[in-house]
Amino acid sequence: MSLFSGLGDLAHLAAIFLLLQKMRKSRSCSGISLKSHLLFLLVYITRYLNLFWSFKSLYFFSMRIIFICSESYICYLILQNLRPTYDKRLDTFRSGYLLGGCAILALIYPIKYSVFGILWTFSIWLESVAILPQLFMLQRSGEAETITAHYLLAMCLYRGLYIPHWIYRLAIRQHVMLVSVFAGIIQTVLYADFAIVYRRTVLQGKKFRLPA
Amino acid sequence: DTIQSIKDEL
Repeated sequence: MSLFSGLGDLAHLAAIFLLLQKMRKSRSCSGISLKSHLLFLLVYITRYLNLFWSFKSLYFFSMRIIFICSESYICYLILQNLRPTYDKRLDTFRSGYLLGGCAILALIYPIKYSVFGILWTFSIWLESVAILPQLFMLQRSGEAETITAHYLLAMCLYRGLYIPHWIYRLAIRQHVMLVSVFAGIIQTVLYADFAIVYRRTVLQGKKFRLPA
Repeated sequence: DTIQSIKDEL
């Protein structure tokens, strides 16, 4: 862990908090992609499988628990309590291709040929693209509530801050995983496009709206 | 090693 990854993790927590806050206050999940959140849930489950037998520190242990629990809770809310407000007709991204593509990449080049190694690699690739159903949904509706835009920006910061973290690790000659770096860059680029629109709209006090 | 550095990140 470094200052950058610590801040990145905090941005991730902030993103989850913002999303839950929005869902709780508005009693609605309109504009939120269930598909993206199911993918994120799969990301955390496959990555943190070793949660109970590989203890590193209280920090990592509790963050992992928080990510798995909060993501399960978000999916639960969309599927149960807030189901009537879920825009199913807008959430039509074909996530099967993402799952298939990530599975193939993980099988071809896992960090280690073991169940854990393959699942971990799968989770890294899947995380990099898991937001696509959400961005696709945004593209279809053309605008987002400001708070959804805040959520996406916080998620952009999260992986974006890992990039200086990896550079720092390289600088102090610590091991860096190439897969994480590649996937992390893809992930940040996907959000960055969105962040540019965010800067032009939300930061100028306007409603988040994609250019026509 | 590889698996060790996985544990350093979320």
